[in-house]
Amino acid sequence: RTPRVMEIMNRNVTCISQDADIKTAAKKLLRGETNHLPVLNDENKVVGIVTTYDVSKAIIKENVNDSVSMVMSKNVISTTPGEAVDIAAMKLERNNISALPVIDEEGRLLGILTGTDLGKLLGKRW
Amino acid sequence: RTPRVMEIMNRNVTCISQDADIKTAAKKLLRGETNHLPVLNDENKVVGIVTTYDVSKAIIKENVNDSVSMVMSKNVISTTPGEAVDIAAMKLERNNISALPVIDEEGRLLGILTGTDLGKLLGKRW
Ligand SMILES: C[S@@+](CC[C@H](N)C(=O)[O-])C[C@H]1O[C@@H](n2cnc3c(N)ncnc32)[C@H](O)[C@@H]1O
Ligand SMILES: C[S@@+](CC[C@H](N)C(=O)[O-])C[C@H]1O[C@@H](n2cnc3c(N)ncnc32)[C@H](O)[C@@H]1O
Repeated sequence: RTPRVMEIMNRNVTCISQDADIKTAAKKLLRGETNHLPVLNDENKVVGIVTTYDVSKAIIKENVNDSVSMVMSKNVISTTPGEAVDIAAMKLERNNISALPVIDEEGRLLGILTGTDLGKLLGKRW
Repeated sequence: RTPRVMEIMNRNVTCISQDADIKTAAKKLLRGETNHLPVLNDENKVVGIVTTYDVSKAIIKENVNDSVSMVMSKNVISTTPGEAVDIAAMKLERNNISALPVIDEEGRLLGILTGTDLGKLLGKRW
């Protein structure tokens, strides 16, 4: 039996509004000790993702006061609680990314799955 | 048989000298499409790690021209090619990090293991 995303996902995920600025995103990432922030619209639907990678770009472009919607990735690669973990892992590898927002049928945020969570599937000898 | 780190690690890893500044680190991270840079001293030994997380901190502290050795993590959690992958995965989970530099007995850099690489251990149905 192939495990499902719901068995290893994190339900406690920090997110951000599309109207926030990049500096606010940096603070949320640091306070949340995470590299990924799903971006939500007024209806709480996932419309993008902004990561420490995108925030680092702002250092070079010197646009830290711009809105996150200027630097976020809009074509979000996501997963669902019922998806098989090997399919989710393929999405991470093929796109060179390290997190997938977990969403419901309406596109609302349920949690997040990171590469590190895949470790939960390995037999525990410790 | 438990798989070893050498079976899933990346041998092609971008790194940076301890004398470089944070802005240079940001450029290397972006060009390398990665979130992690092992930091090397003059003898090519790993003395730290700087990530997009650390670079994002520099946005808030406004110290982007400082040396990477001011913001890197000096107590590097690493792995070796012969380590069992479940032990390496434990190190990622327990420390809330997403990459382990792979080093040899003298502390020289051989590669890097990320959470996403753990996906290579899942059966491929695609
Ligand atoms: C291509 S990755 C390269 C850096 C690194 N390998 C990593 O795992 O983040 C960086 C870019 O991927 C985007 N990204 C990260 N997770 C994503 C996701 N689930 N869907 C779409 N884009 C994503 C980020 O917004 C960022 O612009
Ligand atoms: C605690 S993590 C939190 C953010 C996120 N969860 C992640 O995976 O990067 C961020 C910090 O961990 C540090 N770090 C990342 N990989 C590390 C490693 N292999 N050894 C020691 N510190 C590491 C970074 O330098 C950064 O200061």
